[in-house]
Amino acid sequence: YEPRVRDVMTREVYTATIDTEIREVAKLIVKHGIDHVPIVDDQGRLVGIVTSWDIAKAVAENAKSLEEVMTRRVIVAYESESVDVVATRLTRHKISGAPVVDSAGRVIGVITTDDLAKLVRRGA
Amino acid sequence: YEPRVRDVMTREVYTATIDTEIREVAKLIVKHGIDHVPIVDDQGRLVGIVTSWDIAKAVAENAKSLEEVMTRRVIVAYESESVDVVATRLTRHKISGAPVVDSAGRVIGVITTDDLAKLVRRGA
Ligand SMILES: C[S@@+](CC[C@H](N)C(=O)[O-])C[C@H]1O[C@@H](n2cnc3c(N)ncnc32)[C@H](O)[C@@H]1O
Ligand SMILES: C[S@@+](CC[C@H](N)C(=O)[O-])C[C@H]1O[C@@H](n2cnc3c(N)ncnc32)[C@H](O)[C@@H]1O
Repeated sequence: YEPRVRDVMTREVYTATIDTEIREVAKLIVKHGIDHVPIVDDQGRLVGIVTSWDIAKAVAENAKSLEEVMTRRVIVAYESESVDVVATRLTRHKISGAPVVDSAGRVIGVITTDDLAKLVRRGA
Repeated sequence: YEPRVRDVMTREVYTATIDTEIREVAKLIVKHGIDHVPIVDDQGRLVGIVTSWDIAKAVAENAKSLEEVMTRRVIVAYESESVDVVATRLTRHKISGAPVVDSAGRVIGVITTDDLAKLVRRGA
């Protein structure tokens, strides 16, 4: 049994756009208990990512706009990939999660180290 | 081979105290690329935890002091525990990490879902 991304990913995903206020993204993070907010354009295509860590950076640096803390080069994952490949990718880049995108580049979910850690449980 | 917490934990740990400014904790998070900051008293004993998620909460709610966003009842782990037990604990409480404490209650490290996700890699 080799789990795939689709077996462990979270399908509820909350996104924002590049002109969303930092405080609004912070409210999304708190309201939904998440750490990862993919940033999309008006076509729903991925243009960046903001995590709770970036909000901490905004506080540390007194950033005024999302663009100042957003990461533009996003590491992604695909549904069909095996989890060990994605675990390696996240570790290599020192990140805690990646948006899962379909062949059209649309965001269909997120896979995080929280999701992968569930596989370390006995009987997982 | 059943890994223990001591085999995968991070031993560098950065702490703050209850009167540390929110912005200073945010700077610690950014400077060291971490998400978890245990809060200790002047004896070095654990009294709370603040994560990057709590900094997002501070932004969302316009919090003025660390006490407003710190979590006081801290879930911890011990060096000798097996990783599957800790993975279950983190999943159950929906948290991404736990301070590792010794028998005197002093913080000696942190174990996070990033650390556990490394075990999902092939050959891990
Ligand atoms: C090096 S990580 C460490 C902190 C935290 N665990 C995290 O993943 O955000 C911090 C930076 O990684 C970026 N990041 C997180 N997930 C990413 C992803 N899937 N692709 C690209 N950058 C990402 C964030 O935007 C943030 O600026
Ligand atoms: C439910 S979690 C989800 C967000 C994020 N992944 C995290 O772990 O902080 C958010 C809350 O859990 C708390 N928390 C994180 N680690 C904890 C731990 N080891 N013990 C107790 N509370 C913890 C944080 O202080 C934060 O208020």
